[in-house]
Amino acid sequence: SIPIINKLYGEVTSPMYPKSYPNNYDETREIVVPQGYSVKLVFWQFDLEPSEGCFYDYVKISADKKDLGRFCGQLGSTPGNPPSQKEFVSQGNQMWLTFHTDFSNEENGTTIFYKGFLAYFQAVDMDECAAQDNAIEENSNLGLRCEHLCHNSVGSYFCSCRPGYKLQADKHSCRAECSNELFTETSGYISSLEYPQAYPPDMRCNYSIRVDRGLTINLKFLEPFEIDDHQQVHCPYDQLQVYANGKSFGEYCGRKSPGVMDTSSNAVDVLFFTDESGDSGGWKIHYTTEVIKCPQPKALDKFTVINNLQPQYQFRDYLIVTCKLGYQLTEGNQQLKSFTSVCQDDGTWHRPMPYCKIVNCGAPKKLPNGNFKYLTKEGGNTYKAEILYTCQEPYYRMVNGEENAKYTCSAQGTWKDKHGNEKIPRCLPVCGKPVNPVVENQR
Amino acid sequence: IIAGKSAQLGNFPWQAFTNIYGRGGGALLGDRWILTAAHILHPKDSSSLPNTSIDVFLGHTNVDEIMKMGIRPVRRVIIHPGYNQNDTNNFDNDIALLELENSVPLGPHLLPICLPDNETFYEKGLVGYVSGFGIESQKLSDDLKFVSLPMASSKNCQNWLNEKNSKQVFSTNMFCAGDKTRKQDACQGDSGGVFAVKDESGDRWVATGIVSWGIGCSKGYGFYTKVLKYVDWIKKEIGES
Repeated sequence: SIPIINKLYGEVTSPMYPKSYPNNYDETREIVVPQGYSVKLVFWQFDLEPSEGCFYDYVKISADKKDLGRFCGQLGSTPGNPPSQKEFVSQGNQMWLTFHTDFSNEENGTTIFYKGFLAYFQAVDMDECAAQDNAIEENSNLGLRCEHLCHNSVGSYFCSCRPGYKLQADKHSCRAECSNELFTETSGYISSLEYPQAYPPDMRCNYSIRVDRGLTINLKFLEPFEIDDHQQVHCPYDQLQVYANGKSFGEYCGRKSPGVMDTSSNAVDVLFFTDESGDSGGWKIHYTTEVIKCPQPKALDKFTVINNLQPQYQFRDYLIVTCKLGYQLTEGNQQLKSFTSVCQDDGTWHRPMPYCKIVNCGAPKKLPNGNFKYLTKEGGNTYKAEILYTCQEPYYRMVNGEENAKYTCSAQGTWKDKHGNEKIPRCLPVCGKPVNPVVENQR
Repeated sequence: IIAGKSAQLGNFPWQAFTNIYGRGGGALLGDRWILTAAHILHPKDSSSLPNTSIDVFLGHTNVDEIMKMGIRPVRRVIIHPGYNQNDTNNFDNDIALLELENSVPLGPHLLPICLPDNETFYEKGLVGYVSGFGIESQKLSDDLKFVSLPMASSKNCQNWLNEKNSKQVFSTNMFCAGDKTRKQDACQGDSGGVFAVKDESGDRWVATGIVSWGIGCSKGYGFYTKVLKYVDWIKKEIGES
């Protein structure tokens, strides 16, 4: 008969269905669905001549080199062996349906008409992974099997390997491969392959931990710790090395765990070399990170004010420094309007602490036709120093009519009067006041 | 000054001595300005000569001494725009300002005079002092002289001019002072000096007039520029302060 090939679904009927099928008929239909699918067959109508052991007329289903059953009779009746509502599913992608009839369909001399059968088939995804497991249980050889992990997909499957192993060219087997392992999470676990079981031989492993700048990596070696060792020679067989900031923290083997390591770095490399033999359990590291911290800022003088001082400063924290009133932020010889310093990723402040220098107003301006004298320390021009301007009386007088004007060195570094004016007073000539006016005594 | 007295140092500390087209006077305003008459800079009946030096002296009552103290260089000359040099008989607006190159240091012998602020300084009979280094008994004086003169009424001034058949204009910007019965007056060389009146209420001396013109000397009244009329102009030119 004509095989049904590569259809995902369809129907199979007896010849001339739903009319009575012919006598002396024998046909086998092959149903083939695409690779990766199984064939599922369900009978919707079944009306064949019943007989003991389905000796006369029958439908036989076979798949995977096995007979799945031989059926005759009618659905819902006892005589014969009807398939009822039973589903037939192949393990492979092929199924055979054999239809056989004898020379007649008579009972007690009366010809009886049987409709035959109507069956639907469909392609259903094959779970190759489960099939492989079953094959192991059944000790059968069903092609290659995934060595580590099997993943089913519609119409197919694929294999993968556990961390530290690499899928080989045959797409099924795995080999240890740990020469370029990268860890970028802020915390995690790293261990030798198969830990705490014996690690594989001939490995050249490099586990790199790379986290953001401003973080430091801490390593904690967990128990058990076991690497092949020798009593006289230091780590001749297998050895674990830890590198950070370009320097080695040491070479480790034996059963004594290195414990806890503060690497003070955001980049750590753990190297693990094994020889061709050994059965030690290996090692496991729990790595964590913490944000780098800067030294606690300290004021250089008692006039410096660190705004909102925190008990601890870490990467990206910043501090703002101001001065008490009358003092000026100074960095080296330069006066600053403001000061902010940021904690850097290397744990240092991006600029050193400034100091606060008392504000100096400079020498007071000379008053034309007048003078000034210090009310505070002579020549002292710093914050809160006071001077008194006077005009050369009686020939000059201040514009505002006052005898003098007191100016104070302000926090802004300028001399200001009691009204906050920076402009110095003016001494204007006094008119019409001769010191020796005409006096005529003779009357 | 005719029939005057010698001034002592400090009597008239505002008195300036000028030498331009001839001897003249002036008065110190503030510490940088000289108030004077326009006609000593642009004299009537003669054309102003270019590059005429304007020599100003301050600070003494003796001509030799005051000149020893040095010329006070002039930065700017401001003639009142209403003054007409070519109108021989009209001394209207006879007022000018000289801005000195440098402020002068004030002291007991060098002080400014005040400007008037009301008409009470021009009441008839109010006595003021006129000072100057001008003619005294037909000859120039070596020392500063002064004379006290009473303010005359405008009516008397005009009548006197009429009696003299004078063609001189007597404007409202002028006043006259003097006493017909006395031979006291300012004279040539005193021009530009001021008529100073004591403001008793404010205890200060005020320049109410500028020596301007007269018909001869000591023959009646002398005529003065009425400063009150020019206070606004002066303030505008030298600044309010």
